[in-house]
Amino acid sequence: VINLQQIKKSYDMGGAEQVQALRGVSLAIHKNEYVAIMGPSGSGKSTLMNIIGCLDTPSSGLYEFNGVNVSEMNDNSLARVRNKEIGFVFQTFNLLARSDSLHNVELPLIYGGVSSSLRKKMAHNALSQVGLGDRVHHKPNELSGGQRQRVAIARALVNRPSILLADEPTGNLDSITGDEIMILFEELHAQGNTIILVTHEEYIAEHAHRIIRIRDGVIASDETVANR
Amino acid sequence: VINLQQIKKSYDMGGAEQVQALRGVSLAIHKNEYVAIMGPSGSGKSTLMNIIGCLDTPSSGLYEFNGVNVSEMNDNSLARVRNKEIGFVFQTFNLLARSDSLHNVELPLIYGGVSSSLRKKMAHNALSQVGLGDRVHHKPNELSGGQRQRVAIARALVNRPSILLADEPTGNLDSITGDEIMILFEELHAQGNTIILVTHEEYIAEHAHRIIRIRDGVIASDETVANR
Ligand SMILES: Nc1ncnc2c1ncn2[C@@H]1O[C@H](COP(=O)(O)OP(=O)(O)OP(=O)(O)O)[C@@H](O)[C@H]1O
Ligand SMILES: Nc1ncnc2c1ncn2[C@@H]1O[C@H](COP(=O)(O)OP(=O)(O)OP(=O)(O)O)[C@@H](O)[C@H]1O
Ligand SMILES: [Mg+2]
Ligand SMILES: [Mg+2]
Repeated sequence: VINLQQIKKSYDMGGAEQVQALRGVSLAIHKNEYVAIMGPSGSGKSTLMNIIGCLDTPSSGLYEFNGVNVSEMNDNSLARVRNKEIGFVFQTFNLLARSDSLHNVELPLIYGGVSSSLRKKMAHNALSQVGLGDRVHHKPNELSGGQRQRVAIARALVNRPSILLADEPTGNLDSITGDEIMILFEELHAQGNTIILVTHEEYIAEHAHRIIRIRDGVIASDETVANR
Repeated sequence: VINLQQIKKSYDMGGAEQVQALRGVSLAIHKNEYVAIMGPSGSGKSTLMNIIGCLDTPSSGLYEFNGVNVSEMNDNSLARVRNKEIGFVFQTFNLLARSDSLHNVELPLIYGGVSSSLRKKMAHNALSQVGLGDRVHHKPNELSGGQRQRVAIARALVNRPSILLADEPTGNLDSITGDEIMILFEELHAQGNTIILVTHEEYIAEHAHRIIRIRDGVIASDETVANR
């Protein structure tokens, strides 16, 4: 479902300096896989996730999503893919500062044209699942760091995406709350969906069936764990 | 050096709802202690850190810093304490979006009246110590999540504060980079300074000599580890 070939991404810093965030990444991810991406800080993981999630374009290389070349998709198809097929938990959450948790979680449903009463119900449900049923009317600055992270997770899960991209989803969570989130991801996976998560923690990566390690913008190793 | 007695903090949510973030916290921290604060997401850790760091005021209770009642300090004394004595690594980094890493790290030195050439030198040095010597002119949105976290750490350390308050300083870092940061904290501690860090990770907490566990706005346990 995701096919990357020789993906490169570089940034010009004005003047002679160019940062090569991805230096030629090729990988294929199939439906219902559960993949963990690990690697040092600055190695290119978020850059890779943003390209997979159709939020950024590579400097060169090919990205096929469900067999279609993403760089040839029109804006409507791209918007449909981002809204209907992909759920994204950002490393820095990216919540709307002036909206409460409920409205933040409703956002993908509003774009998806879901009726007001149904989406309120779905958003309440998603927030309860991450343990924030009593925080629905708090704005982001009225929430703890881990609570904001959980609102971002609820927003990503609320329309049951076929592909969940989660960039360090448990970084601000204690291990018990983190385990509860991993159970939600397991449920989504068990329903046939695809999970790709970036993590720094081996015990989180162990939930995945395949671990891809990135170093300096390239894939250093790509291992499938047979017994899961 | 830090003496909290029956500290309470609550927020009014408009209407009848009141959130009690801290429900009566009493604790004393002495010079050169190395304390880890742990607890579930939403239990009150960041609220406690903000009060200790003189960035927030309690709803009730007493806070004495170096024997002086903080609520009776004038603005000048408070500003001096915050700038000269305390270094704070925020859970959400709080970097200036339009300034590069170097300028962000220089900020405490500018407030402290350090000369331009000396503070550039100190800021370069602090950034090299966290492995970002080649990212000094990148702005926050040109940095990875873990790199932003490290800029926040460099900014907190650049002044060699007598008290370092670090709120989940390794949450976005791989374990190797996290270890490098812990070495920097060890060095600061060995020079006689006081370290208070919030963490979700037991292996980070193990660097401390004392672990305080918070739950629902109160201290659940407070243990000194004798053998470190
Ligand atoms: N401005 C606010 N208004 C209302 N409630 C708030 C506000 N700030 C924090 N809270 C609430 O106070 C409680 C404690 O928040 P705090 O940020 O101290 O938690 P924490 O222990 O740091 O959590 P985490 O591990 O998730 O960072 C949370 O339940 C949060 O929802
Ligand atoms: N807009 C940009 N301009 C210049 N350099 C950038 C930009 N965005 C990212 N970079 C650089 O690209 C590299 C990869 O960044 P990326 O965010 O993908 O890392 P990461 O693996 O997610 O790191 P972390 O674990 O710290 O989150 C980093 O060295 C970063 O400094
Ligand atoms: Mg990242
Ligand atoms: Mg916190």
